[in-house]
Amino acid sequence: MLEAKFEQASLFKRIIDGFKDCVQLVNFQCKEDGIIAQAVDDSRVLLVSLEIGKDAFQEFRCDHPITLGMDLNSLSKILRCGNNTDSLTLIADDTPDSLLLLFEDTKRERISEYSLKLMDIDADFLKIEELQYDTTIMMPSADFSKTVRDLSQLSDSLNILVTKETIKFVTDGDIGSGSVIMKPFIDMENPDESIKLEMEQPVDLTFGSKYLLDIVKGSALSNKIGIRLSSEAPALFQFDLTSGFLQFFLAPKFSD
Amino acid sequence: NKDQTKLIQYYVKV
Repeated sequence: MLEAKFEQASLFKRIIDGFKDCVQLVNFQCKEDGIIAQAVDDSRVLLVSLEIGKDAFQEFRCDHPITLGMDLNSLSKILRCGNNTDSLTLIADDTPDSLLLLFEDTKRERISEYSLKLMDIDADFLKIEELQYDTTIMMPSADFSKTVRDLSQLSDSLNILVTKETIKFVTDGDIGSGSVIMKPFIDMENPDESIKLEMEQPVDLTFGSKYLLDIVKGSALSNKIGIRLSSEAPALFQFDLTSGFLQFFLAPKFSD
Repeated sequence: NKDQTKLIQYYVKV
């Protein structure tokens, strides 16, 4: 039996909205310590990894591990039916063929109940090794989002270059070129506005703009984004939850 | 022009 109650439905909505446009069919694995999910986009370039720890829930109970195979388009339709401030409880039995979603507005004593049919999803699971990255950036997710949205208008590729004290985003397309240069700094009054850079090795990597545009949709989950880059592996973009995270692993582009 | 790599070039299926 799974009973997982979000204090506010908006949290689960923001999580799902953060990755529903790049993957559609997802297995959510529910265990006693929370819910995890992994899915790869159709082009096999972008991997999404989600972990919602039990502490992110107001109440959480999962007696036996269960897998909930869901179509995110269908799930989103149901999530839009609840109000952001409603509590949301996900309920499933041990061998479920559907998931019950219960929205409760305690002030108005209103309860809405929806059932989502589950699916058997045959998906590959990729093993991601712990890795020593060349560069780690922590920056405001809004700044990263704006930079990606702005530069992506010019080209289908975006170059990220990091040297000792500079983070440079560069694009060069048919209509012109553009670059945004940032330097690490500490904002004492608003720590979330700080830009932190840890660099072991300089990096010069190119990514597909369309995938970065998918990744920045996770920005509603956190004021900050962690970006880990390595010339040897896909980049990791991470939004932290109060307990858990939404991670995107993006394979780079290389000259042939 | 650069070629897009795939995740499977870096990770193994389990």
